[in-house]
Amino acid sequence: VIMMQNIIKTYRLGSTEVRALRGVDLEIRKGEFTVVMGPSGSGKTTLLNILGCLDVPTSGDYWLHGQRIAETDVDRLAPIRNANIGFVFQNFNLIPVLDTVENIEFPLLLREGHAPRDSRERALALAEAVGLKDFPHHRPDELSGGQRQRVAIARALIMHPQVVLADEPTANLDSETAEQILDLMESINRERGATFLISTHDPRVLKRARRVLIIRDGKVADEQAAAA
Amino acid sequence: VIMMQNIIKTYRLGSTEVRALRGVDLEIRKGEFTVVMGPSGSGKTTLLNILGCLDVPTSGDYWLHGQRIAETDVDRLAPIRNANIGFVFQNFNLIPVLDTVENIEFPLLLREGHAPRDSRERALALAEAVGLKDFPHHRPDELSGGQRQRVAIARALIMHPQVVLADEPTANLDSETAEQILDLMESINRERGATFLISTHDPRVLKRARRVLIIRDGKVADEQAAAA
Ligand SMILES: Nc1ncnc2c1ncn2[C@@H]1O[C@H](COP(=O)(O)OP(=O)(O)OP(=O)(O)O)[C@@H](O)[C@H]1O
Ligand SMILES: Nc1ncnc2c1ncn2[C@@H]1O[C@H](COP(=O)(O)OP(=O)(O)OP(=O)(O)O)[C@@H](O)[C@H]1O
Ligand SMILES: [Mg+2]
Ligand SMILES: [Mg+2]
Repeated sequence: VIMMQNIIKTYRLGSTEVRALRGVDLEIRKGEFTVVMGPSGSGKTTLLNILGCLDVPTSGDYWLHGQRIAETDVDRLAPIRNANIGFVFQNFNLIPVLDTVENIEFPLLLREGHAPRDSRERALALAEAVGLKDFPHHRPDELSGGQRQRVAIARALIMHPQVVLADEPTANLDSETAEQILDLMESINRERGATFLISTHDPRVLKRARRVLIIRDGKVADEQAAAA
Repeated sequence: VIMMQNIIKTYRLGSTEVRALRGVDLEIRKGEFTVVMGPSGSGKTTLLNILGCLDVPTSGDYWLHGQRIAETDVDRLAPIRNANIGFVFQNFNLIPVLDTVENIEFPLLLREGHAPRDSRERALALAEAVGLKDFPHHRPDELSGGQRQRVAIARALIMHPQVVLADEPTANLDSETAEQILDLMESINRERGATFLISTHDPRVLKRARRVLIIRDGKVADEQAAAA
């Protein structure tokens, strides 16, 4: 599903240069449920943003579903992104003027240009699946941190994406709620074969992982390999 | 230091009513290092915002340092807040146009009306204490999630506050970074007698707590009492 070779990402700020990714090689197969771990500032969000076609690398090669992603203009990546990938942002990126259900159904609007007939029903079902049945008409500033996080999770799932990239999706959740979310993700992985890649510091997520990648010094390695 | 009696907070949205706090009674003594836990949506942020004079309760009584907080206008609470309380927001609330050091020193500007002579030095020392020595001139959108969180933590501490309220301050931090931050908080608690109240879902924070409060059904109880 995903192949990366020698992905480099360097941020430039005036005369300062931050080398967030320093030659990432990565292969993710369909249906995997993988966790990426690494210290704060080690490059997890940077990696997920490139994987999710939300950003472009400074250099390197990226193949998604056998198609080489050669764009250097993020806006032109939108069709690829919208067709394939559900993304849970670290800072949620909800739309402030939309309520819970409108935020969840928004990707359907983007794709179709209008709300499909069943979009409201699907959004309400997902709101319930993430424990937000009682909050359909709350706007983001009327929700708690963990409630907003769950709106972001539901939105990532509404398109039945083939690949779900989740950037620290349980950071603001108590244990019971986190387990509920992880159960949902695992069931989607098992039943639809969706591929999950989750960045996290959370041991609750780690124990569900069937593969663990460690990001360190701008490179990614499988945990077993890293420990060798 | 803190006394609350029958604090109620009800949010009204059109015809919907959310009773976030349903009669909180609370006493925090000087120098305590206390953790508040509860499920997502249980009222932790609501409680901390009222404690921190960032919001007002619907009803109930609140005393801070023996002074009854009777204002019903949040803006008039600013002097109390600025003189006494350091706050780490769940969503950080950094100022986008300011860099790391400017964000950290901002409370000094607010209090004095101008930057005290030593404000830059103090801000740099705090940036180093939270592991951000190499990022003084990054703006928030040029920092990782955990790096932004640490700017927020440093900012909360710059005024040597008597009370530090921290809303899930380690949610975006890996274990090593979280322990570094918790060591810093404990040293401030021990050496300056600052009172800490931390809302969290994180077992790393919980194991440092000398007192644990549980928030459930809009009320707060000590954990031992809750378990009885
Ligand atoms: N501005 C608001 N308007 C309406 N309802 C609100 C508002 N802020 C919070 N609420 C509701 O009040 C309840 C308590 O919210 P609060 O943010 O205090 O929870 P929390 O314990 O901090 O949750 P989390 O762990 O998810 O951050 C929630 O049900 C939330 O939806
Ligand atoms: N837009 C940007 N401009 C400049 N530097 C950036 C930018 N985004 C990230 N960085 C830097 O690149 C490095 C990697 O950032 P990234 O957000 O990928 O880390 P992370 O592993 O997700 O961290 P965290 O666990 O704290 O979220 C960090 O040192 C960060 O300061
Ligand atoms: Mg990140
Ligand atoms: Mg909260």
